Amino acid sequence: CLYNPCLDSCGGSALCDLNTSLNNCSQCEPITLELCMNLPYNYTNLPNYLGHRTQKEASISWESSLFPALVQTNCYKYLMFFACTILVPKCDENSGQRIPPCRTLCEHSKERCESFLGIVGLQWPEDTDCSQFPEENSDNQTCLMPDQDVEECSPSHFKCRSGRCVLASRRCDGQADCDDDSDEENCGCKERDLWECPSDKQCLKHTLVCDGFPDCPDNMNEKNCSFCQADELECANHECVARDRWCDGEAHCTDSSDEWDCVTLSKNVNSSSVLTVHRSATEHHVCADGWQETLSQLACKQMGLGDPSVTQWIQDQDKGQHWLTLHSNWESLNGTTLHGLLVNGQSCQSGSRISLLCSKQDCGRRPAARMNKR
Amino acid sequence: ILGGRTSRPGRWPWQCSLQSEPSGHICGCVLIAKKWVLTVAHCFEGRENAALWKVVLGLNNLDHPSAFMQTRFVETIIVHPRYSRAVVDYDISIVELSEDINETSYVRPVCLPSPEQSLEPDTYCYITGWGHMGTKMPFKLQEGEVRIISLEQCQSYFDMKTITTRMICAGYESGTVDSCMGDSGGPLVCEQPGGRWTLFGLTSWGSVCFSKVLGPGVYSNVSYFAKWIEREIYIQTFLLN
Repeated sequence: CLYNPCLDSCGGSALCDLNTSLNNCSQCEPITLELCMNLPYNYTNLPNYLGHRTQKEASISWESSLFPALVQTNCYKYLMFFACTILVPKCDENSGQRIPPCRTLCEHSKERCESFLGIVGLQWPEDTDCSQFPEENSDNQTCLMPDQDVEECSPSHFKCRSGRCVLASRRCDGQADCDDDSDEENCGCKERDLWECPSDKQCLKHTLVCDGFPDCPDNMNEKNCSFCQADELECANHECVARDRWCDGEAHCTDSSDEWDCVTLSKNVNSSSVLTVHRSATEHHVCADGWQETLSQLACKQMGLGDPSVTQWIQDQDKGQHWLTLHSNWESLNGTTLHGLLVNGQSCQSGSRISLLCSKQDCGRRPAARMNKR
Repeated sequence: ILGGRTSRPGRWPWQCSLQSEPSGHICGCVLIAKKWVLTVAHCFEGRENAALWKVVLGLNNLDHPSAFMQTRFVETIIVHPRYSRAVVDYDISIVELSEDINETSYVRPVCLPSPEQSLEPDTYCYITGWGHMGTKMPFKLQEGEVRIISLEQCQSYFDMKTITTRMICAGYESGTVDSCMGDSGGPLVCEQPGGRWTLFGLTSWGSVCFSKVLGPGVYSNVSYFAKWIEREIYIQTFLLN
């Protein structure tokens, strides 16, 4: 039981206290239900009073949506606390027993909030019958009552200045949900300790800035993330790599981004598409000397396209054009990319470059319905 | 699939079943190339080890192996690095098969959308899967037509969740046709001019699909991830081998 969920030797409890012996599983498990993460206790014991066997089951239950919505009506100050005592009941760490809510807490919650459910044609959850819970201070069993500093709102709520709770998703959504409008105040990204996209004022968590994934429409959250030297280029993860190692067939960035999009097809004036390699981030044409059809297949496959349909040698007049030629024994190299088989600095005997047409991947076709004589 | 109908064999040749012993079918998946399948990240929670999984294609009845069936082991699982288990965002994974599939009329890849291709609300598309039908788990593949709804409208159904641009919502307001447990990772496809089908969504999450209160299904927005998918397959094929 050290690393795996306990099986039936623990009566179905989902987790095992890692530092006990094989057969001695604790009944208490840490609370992970987001809705109830700010309770005055941290451990729970399942199944809960609604019959949910795991916290995951509780998190997707009807009640885990119902109570947060009901809290917004402000019907009872401790409704969220009561909801959590039945969704993730407190576990007594010594005895491993569940500690129920007191009957008065249940009765107050029901008396003050049930009518709100009635307005929208819903019912109070059936199996929260208050009589099953002990009276406060009954002689042989403890029960839970909220003390002064219990949080009235769950972590998924925003607490209005008036003390009312509204769902956090309603904060700064442009519509006032608090009766005092406090949920629409201080909505600037900076006030909320968030980062602002200059273009559309979208607010981002700081963890999303410079993490290699663009989030702002103009990718600004991925700009100014590193300061490479003049002869270096910036990787997608913002490391710096020497320019002449860019697209040389070997990955030098830890995320390999110096070897991405190295081979493309660019349109020229007579609309044939010229095979182009971006060695050192400079466009190079590929010399046709020694070219073979297998290389066309590799090029098309590397660009995510289908098989090559046309390979052409085009006489090249442009004297200033950069060239790459095939390595003298490219066939014995074990590189898997086309640009890894090419070298610069050689002259192109034929003076011709490669133009390529690749077919599209065949996809998305369904078999035609067969004709069956009846 | 709630409110759908049984599919004719071969009608969705890109549909596959992601299976793990001892339970068999766990999630749906979608063939996008001879050696590559898409599904959602949350299917692998707690079972990240590729050796635990296999992919079955060319199936219609989960309980009846067919002559058109092809089974492959899983070579690599690539979960999106930003996948968030708590809010089910960036819910997408790429699976590399142990070897190429044989392309037949029963096993064929779907098209991927370009990053610029997006779905307009009120477009009608199809969802398919072997997930819960509301009364039982089916053996035969189910299909249902759904209508795309706007993200704003979708957000109004889910107070506790944030609908992001990585998601697409679909389903009738009345919620008759919907995806459900076991459909996860399966396709939301739309027919394009010329009769080709393109994959725009992967079944991800939604309201509890057979509870009293229904809401639309939420799908991972494949257009948003098109560049990432292409790049990860390129890295795995050309740079890591």
